[in-house]
Amino acid sequence: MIASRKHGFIFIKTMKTAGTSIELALSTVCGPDDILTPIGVEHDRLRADAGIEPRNFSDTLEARYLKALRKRNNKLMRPVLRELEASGLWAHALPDAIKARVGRKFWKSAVKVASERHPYEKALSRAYHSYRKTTPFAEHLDRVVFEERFYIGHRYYIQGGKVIAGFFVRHNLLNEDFARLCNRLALPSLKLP
Amino acid sequence: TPARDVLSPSQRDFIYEQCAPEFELFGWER
Repeated sequence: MIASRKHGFIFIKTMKTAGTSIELALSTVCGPDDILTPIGVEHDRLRADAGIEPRNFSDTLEARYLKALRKRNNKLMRPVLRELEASGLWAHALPDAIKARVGRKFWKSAVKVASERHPYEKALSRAYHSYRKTTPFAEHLDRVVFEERFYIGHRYYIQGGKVIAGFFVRHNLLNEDFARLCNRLALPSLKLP
Repeated sequence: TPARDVLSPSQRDFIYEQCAPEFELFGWER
């Protein structure tokens, strides 16, 4: 999740929709007061190598995470990431958690951006990436579909029957939509990694 | 292979039930 006061947008990160690519690209134009939640051990290390650190995401966990990140200590980073997920304000934060952090006024005025993809493709993508060959693939796919349900997207951008996102980056039109987003937010034309 | 063809009919039906609002919003095929 990114909340950029500098550019007036909030990026709500759904799952399995190229959200990390979008987040990495948008991170490069954020200011010191913007909120950048951690992405995960590997991506945060990559982002830190480029001089970009997560920031302003937690009053209690941030110092610990940054200390661990600066030491490139994965073992210390992981428990903080788990605590952050439990707190609700993590990479895939839902609207209410974001609203609580950024405040009602900015929440209302910001362009809320989300990426989305056909749920069948999201389910398959998740199943392929998480498959460890310890069970038959069909069984694993059943677990992804019927139990994990990471493909559900609407809770990130529909509240009380109303669509709260003002801009969608569609996975099947990723580059085109991202270019339109940069244009809409008056950002330089950014490249998706 | 399209995702639709890998998933079973019961898996597709379940996903559709869970994701009805986004199917409607984006006009996706079931």
